[in-house]
Amino acid sequence: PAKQATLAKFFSSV
Amino acid sequence: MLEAKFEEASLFKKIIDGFKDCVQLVNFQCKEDGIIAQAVDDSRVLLVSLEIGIEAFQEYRCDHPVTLGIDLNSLSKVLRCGNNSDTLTLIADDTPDSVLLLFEDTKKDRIAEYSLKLMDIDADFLKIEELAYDTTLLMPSSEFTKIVRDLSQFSDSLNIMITKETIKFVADGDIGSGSVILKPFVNMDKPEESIKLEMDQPVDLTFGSKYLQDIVKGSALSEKVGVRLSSEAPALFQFDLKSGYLQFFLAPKFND
Repeated sequence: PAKQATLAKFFSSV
Repeated sequence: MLEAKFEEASLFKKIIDGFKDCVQLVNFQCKEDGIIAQAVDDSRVLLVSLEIGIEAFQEYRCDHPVTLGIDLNSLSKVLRCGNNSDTLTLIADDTPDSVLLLFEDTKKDRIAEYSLKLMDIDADFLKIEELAYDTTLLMPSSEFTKIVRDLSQFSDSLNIMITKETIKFVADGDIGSGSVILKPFVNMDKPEESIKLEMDQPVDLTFGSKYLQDIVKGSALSEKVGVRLSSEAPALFQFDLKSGYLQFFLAPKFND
């Protein structure tokens, strides 16, 4: 199944 | 001193109802040019960004920047005390411990005043750069809501695939599967029902249904939802206000 990414992957300060 | 008056309390209610179920503690930054807020959900998957411009208010005055740290559960309790058609004024001094919410029914000379205690909320404010997207979709928010709610019954993941002429939503789960296919079109008589697609690159992305179900709660704010997708950035779902917007940035799911 697909794994949920978090915003930290895209925004460094989240 | 902050004095921000909504012509109708219903607007502020809809704004808060649009994101209160995914985040709880929010810093509202009030400045000369309006109010902004940002918050990330506990799982760090969904980011909410709100901007209420001056034009969205009947009257607006903010002499000195002030941050209102608010628990949205508490705010919702206060907002339920006011009637939708009341005017609503938010009042705070320059170093506030609380914010005053003043509901006025001008027809009945009824004035109700509530004070809400503020909180110190430790949260960074993220400067979100303009991201590059592969595809931009503008569609009726009611249609988008229905698709999300219908397909979420099938799976905890919802797949959005966009090619040049086709927008396809798919959910595949234990009880079965569902898909909805839309084509861009222009409705001249009812422009709000049109579906507009701008595509630079096709996208094939998967999102958590539960987050999408939170996002569609913003639909009460606008007849339209803007959806911007990229394989390199979080998806952006945007509901426009008369002045400002409610945005949701959602991290996708990935196949390892």
